[in-house]
Amino acid sequence: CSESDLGPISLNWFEELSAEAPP
Amino acid sequence: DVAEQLTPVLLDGLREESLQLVSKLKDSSSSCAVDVSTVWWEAAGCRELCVVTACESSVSLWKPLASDHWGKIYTWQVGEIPVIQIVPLPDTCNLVCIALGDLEIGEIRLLLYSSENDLFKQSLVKTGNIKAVLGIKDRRLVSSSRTVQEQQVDIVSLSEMGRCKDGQTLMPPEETVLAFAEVEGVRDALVGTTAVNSIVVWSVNLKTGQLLKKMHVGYSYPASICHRAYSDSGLLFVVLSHPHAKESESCGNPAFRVVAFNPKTARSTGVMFSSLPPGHAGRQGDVKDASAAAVLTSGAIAVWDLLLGQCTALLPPDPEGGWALARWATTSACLLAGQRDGTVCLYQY
Repeated sequence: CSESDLGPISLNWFEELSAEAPP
Repeated sequence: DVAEQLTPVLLDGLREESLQLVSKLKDSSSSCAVDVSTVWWEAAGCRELCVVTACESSVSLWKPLASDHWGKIYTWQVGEIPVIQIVPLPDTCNLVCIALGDLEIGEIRLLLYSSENDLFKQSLVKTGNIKAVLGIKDRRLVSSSRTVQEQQVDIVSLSEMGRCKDGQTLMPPEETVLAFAEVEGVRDALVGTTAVNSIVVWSVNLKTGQLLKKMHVGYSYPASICHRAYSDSGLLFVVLSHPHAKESESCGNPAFRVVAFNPKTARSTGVMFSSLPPGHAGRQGDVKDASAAAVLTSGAIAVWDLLLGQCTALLPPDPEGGWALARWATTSACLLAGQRDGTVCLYQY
């Protein structure tokens, strides 16, 4: 899978989505 | 040449040698087996991997004896509502969880042994119109259930004695959740697949039950079911099965797919594709690590290596009757293959 197909990848996706999500 | 002669060539040229029959157990009192699983069971200081068999009206616990034989320890009678599924609880001992109902799950129960009063018991965990249930780590059960107005997704924590301790409600998506999978490699991440082919991601730590992301799987295969999820290199890999997929010339008859999602962008791409052997249809599958198994409508069991995308073994229907159940044991590469009459064969894979 390349980054161009899937967009920018973050190793900390779970922490970042948790911080962005409404409580 | 001798080995070649001794190795039976199975349907479609696949060979059985990757599955070695280890032992067989037969429940003579079973009228119609509905599920089979394994559970760690400790008695008199000895912890063993036991087999659990379920028929509609009872659930039996079997312990290994000498010479690959099995002895029945106990049978729980469950009453009026039929058993439809055994729900494995990872990393637990002396606890069996079952789902009961008619067409859908109406009740979840725990079967256990109480050392306090030296009795085998059963206790009620949940009732309702339950669409999906999964045992997850730290002795918890996650389930989705529907009322007329809304969907509830919640987690129940169980004590060692099988009592319900705490509950946690997860934010439900609009669509009905049909299956769950814990995300390996990310503590507190849980995914679910929905009736309209979305993947939802939750945070299931003790404080929040946030729905973090909803991502579309694609329309190609309706009602995909998630079996396993893991995170690697910033991507979320989900193993999906496609019980209702139609055969196509380009893809054959899809059984399992591994799809990589970027949870940050919700974009996805297929990674690996496993098809049914040519000429076979229908499947009811189970996935453990990179191995998948499914019962086909012909009564055969097919086994796939999901990383290779290849069917690696095919167990033909037994002369006494077709296979009805295929489940992986909770430990080691052991396949439990069951027939409707209560016979269970254990194969080393």
